[in-house]
Amino acid sequence: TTRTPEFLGLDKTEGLVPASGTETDVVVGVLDTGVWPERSSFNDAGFGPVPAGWKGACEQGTNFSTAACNRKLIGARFFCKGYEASMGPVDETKESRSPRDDDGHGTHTSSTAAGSAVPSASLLGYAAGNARGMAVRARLAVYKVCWGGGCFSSDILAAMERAVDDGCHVLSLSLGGGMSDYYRDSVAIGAFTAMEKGVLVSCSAGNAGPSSNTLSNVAPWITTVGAGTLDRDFPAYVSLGNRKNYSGVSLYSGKPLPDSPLPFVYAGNVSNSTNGNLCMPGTLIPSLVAGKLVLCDRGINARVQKGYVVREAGGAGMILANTAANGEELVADAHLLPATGVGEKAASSIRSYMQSDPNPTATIVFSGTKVNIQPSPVVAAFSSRGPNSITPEILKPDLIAPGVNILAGWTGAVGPTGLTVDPRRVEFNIISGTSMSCPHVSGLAALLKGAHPDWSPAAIKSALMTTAYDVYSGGDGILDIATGKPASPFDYGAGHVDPPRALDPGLVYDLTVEDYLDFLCALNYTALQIASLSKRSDFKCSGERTYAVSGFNYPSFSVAFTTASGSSTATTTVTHVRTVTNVGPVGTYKVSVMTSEGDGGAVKVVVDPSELDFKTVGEKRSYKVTFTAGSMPSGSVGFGRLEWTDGKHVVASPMAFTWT
Amino acid sequence: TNMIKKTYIIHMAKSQMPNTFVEHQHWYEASLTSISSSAEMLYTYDTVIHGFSARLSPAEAKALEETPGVLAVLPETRYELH
Repeated sequence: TTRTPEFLGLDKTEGLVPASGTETDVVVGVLDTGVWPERSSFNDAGFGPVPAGWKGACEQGTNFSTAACNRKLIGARFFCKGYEASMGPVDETKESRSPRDDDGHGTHTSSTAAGSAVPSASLLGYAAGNARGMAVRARLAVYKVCWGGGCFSSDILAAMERAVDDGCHVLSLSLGGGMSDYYRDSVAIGAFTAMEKGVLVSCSAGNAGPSSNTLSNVAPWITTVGAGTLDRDFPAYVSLGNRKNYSGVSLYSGKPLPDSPLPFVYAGNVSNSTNGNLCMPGTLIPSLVAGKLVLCDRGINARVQKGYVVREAGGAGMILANTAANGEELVADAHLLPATGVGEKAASSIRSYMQSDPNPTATIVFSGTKVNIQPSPVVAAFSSRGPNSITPEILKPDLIAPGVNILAGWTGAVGPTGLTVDPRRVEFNIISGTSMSCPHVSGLAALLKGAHPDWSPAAIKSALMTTAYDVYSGGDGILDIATGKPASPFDYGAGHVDPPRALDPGLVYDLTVEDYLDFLCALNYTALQIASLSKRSDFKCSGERTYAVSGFNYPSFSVAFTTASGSSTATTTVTHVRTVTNVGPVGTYKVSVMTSEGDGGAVKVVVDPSELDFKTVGEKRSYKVTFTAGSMPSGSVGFGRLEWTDGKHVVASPMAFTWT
Repeated sequence: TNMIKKTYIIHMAKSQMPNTFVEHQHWYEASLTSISSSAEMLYTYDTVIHGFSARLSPAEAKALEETPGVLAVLPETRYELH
């Protein structure tokens, strides 16, 4: 990727990551659509021999030979038995029955996580710079589990099994499958054993935002990653005949529009279809579109396809209008014709102009790439949101990372739009999604694993979470682009990832397999359910113990208050217990607690003890947090943040309160 | 409808494998063939779960659930890229 290394401060981590050795022995496994191994991002210059313990393989198949792997890309396998059993044989005229990526998604995610450095990367001149993965010296292994018709759980389980057996240290899965209990969710099941074997599993949170309760991959042994923006934009302004200008974004690169404004029409008015406003294939009337700019509404079909539909009808350009569903979120696309996307407010003003002027005109001015855009990051509208519908007592997502307009490696099989009619071929593409934020965190986890080989997956996740930030440098809270207002921990979890600080977190909230089993007991899972999830068919929750999620050593707090019916003055007290492990210098940490105004302010938070003294590395100290709240209407929510600091390190945990 | 085969993931209690079997894969195969001679096994798993995936009719899946050593028979789910 370009820009994200600087945005994340990776240039400041050089002194924190051991200069030689360790990171190069960390292997990131990416379960996705495969890989295009000829891309420069998989160049192995400067890499030593493949780690001695590596058991992976480079599997041969359609358009893919064992020679495709090297000292960077050390493994490539494909899994299609489940897919073929359900969907029939892989259509080899359309996709390769091999690890080769004919889609682009897998090449993008794998190069984001651990791609080699590539100078002068860009998409058609946009986002130019030196591209690199987050863990630039880590090794990569790809496991193709997604095919044209989807990703099937029998294949995903098989791939996770092989990835763990092969010797991967981090697994990256930018996919999801709705919401189900952990013992029914193959990714959660596979991730449990991976965690048990010391493998960190990072998954995308989903793109079902900004609605609440839309998260995927919420098991507590998974790192769940939402998406935020970078400080980079690709402005393309709409200039109307009334001399008003509106900001949009575009990655169009081609013949520019004429200098003089063009006639401007609304797709809904130049169509013979009831949903003509969406610019669906075959819905525009060419005689009414030819040579004109067309305003299309976002939704239903792909954004880039709308541009193609306009072009096929003879249109000169397209303005893609967000609706309420997308708000002000602008996602840049490498359209096939001059086009730009505008936010809902701009779209509304543009529509008003079109209705008021009998002969509306417009043009688009493309302005290339701009950086240092503020505020950034902001939470992407599409990023799935909490609360966690499976276990409300575990706050999810865990954190956010860059996932909007991310440049990374691309397949040679399709163009940057992914449309079959797009003849262009590019080495890099710019796309958006929590699929893009997940491999950022996977790569950063590999970076931490390289710097701290003895840390458990839970310790690495804790370091990433407790050092994440939730305010801008000026002190204002991270914004949500869906509302334009400050976001909450239900949107960003612990906050935005901050790798330099994550490498030196001071304290971590560690967890063992036994802790996770206790967690399952706290959920009242049956012995059969625990056995399915953990492979422990002889494990039974003790009848002598009281299990509680509030005692689960998670790096964040989610407190559910139950309001006593019929009483407006009743207070409820909930107590959580946590244990922190010192992974930094000896010292004394002091606690501070902030609760948000509004409903969060109704909660009294007491931490005991308020100071923790560490005399050795590895020392553990426990503390108790008592949350007391008065009665609130059901559905109320509040937030806060608990921080331990020794003056140098800040170990922060978000708090979320709900009332039912 | 009861004849249409779908993929299921079958979780097994490996510790309950009868002594007559040496390899757990053989036990899985025997469990599968005990309920159907035509059921097709896709993968066997030993690291992330103990069990296998197979194409089964709903009736076969139900029968397999009753087989000794079977912990769960879960229908396959489709995941999507994010």
